Amino acid sequence: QVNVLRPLCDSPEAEEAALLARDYLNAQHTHGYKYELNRIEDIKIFPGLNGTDTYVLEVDLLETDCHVLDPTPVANCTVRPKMMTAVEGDCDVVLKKVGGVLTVTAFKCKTEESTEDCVGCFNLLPLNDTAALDFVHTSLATFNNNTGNVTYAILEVGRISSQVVSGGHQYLAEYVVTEANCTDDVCMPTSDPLAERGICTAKGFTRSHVLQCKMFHIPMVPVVDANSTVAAVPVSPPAVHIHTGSMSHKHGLKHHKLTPLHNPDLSGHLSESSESAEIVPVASAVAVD
Amino acid sequence: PAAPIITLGHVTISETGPALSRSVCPGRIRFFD
Repeated sequence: QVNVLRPLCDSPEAEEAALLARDYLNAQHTHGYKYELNRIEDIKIFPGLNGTDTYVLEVDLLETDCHVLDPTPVANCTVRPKMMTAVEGDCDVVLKKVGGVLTVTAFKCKTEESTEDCVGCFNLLPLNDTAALDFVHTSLATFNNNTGNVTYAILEVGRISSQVVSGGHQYLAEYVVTEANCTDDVCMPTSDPLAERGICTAKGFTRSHVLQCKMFHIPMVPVVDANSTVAAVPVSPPAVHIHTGSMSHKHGLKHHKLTPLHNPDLSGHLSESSESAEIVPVASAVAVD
Repeated sequence: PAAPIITLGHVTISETGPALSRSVCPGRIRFFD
């Protein structure tokens, strides 16, 4: 006989677990956008020995307009409307409650974009779309023409979409920029941990567009690995960042996905159905000086 | 006796009993379906 507690999906207990899961999932990423909780689909609590309970949670998440590098708290971010091609994440999350403290121990996520037809709406394009990337680089040049002595380079293209209008294809692109080191005509993103970064939104055509960039400094800390190689990573680096299959924009996907799988303890509470069938070993913790 | 027991708030019911648990989940939609 298995005892299962079924609290209400909108109970404070379920909400606490769901918001913790949301924050944990968002913290796994250095790419893409933050996700906000849309609905708690289900929750089960398996009481264990010594007061250790196991929570199994199903949540529905929606993509916001805040990039993961944006310091804005996710609660203050705007969920992308459906007509802007909403991206949804369905996640099964396993948590443990020990001594009254909840922690995430495993999760599995599927990320999908809305497939609803909408005539005249912006449609997501693959992140390696050549024409759209031309638009991105043209708009970056516009930006660099207005930044004085500082030149910025693209760190990541987050989203590109297009809309058919009378003048042709109008683009809407979002990308992350960082200060660049330039030699002759070649500029590369700097590795300076104190470099200024920004999230830019460009809209229009290659010949004429409007551009808005939100600039910020992300606190970075040096990380020394076993080979004494120093790299800069954001404060509170992701515990895990597993990409399986063809997930990066080099493969032409239309959006950045949630980390599909994290199951270091091989929890049997995660459901069978998933896009990610294999178990991926978790990288060991990195020492932070 | 072999049926799993589901505790719903203060009410304990059998999983094979009334479909009461169906009405408590999923929760509310915060943005859109």
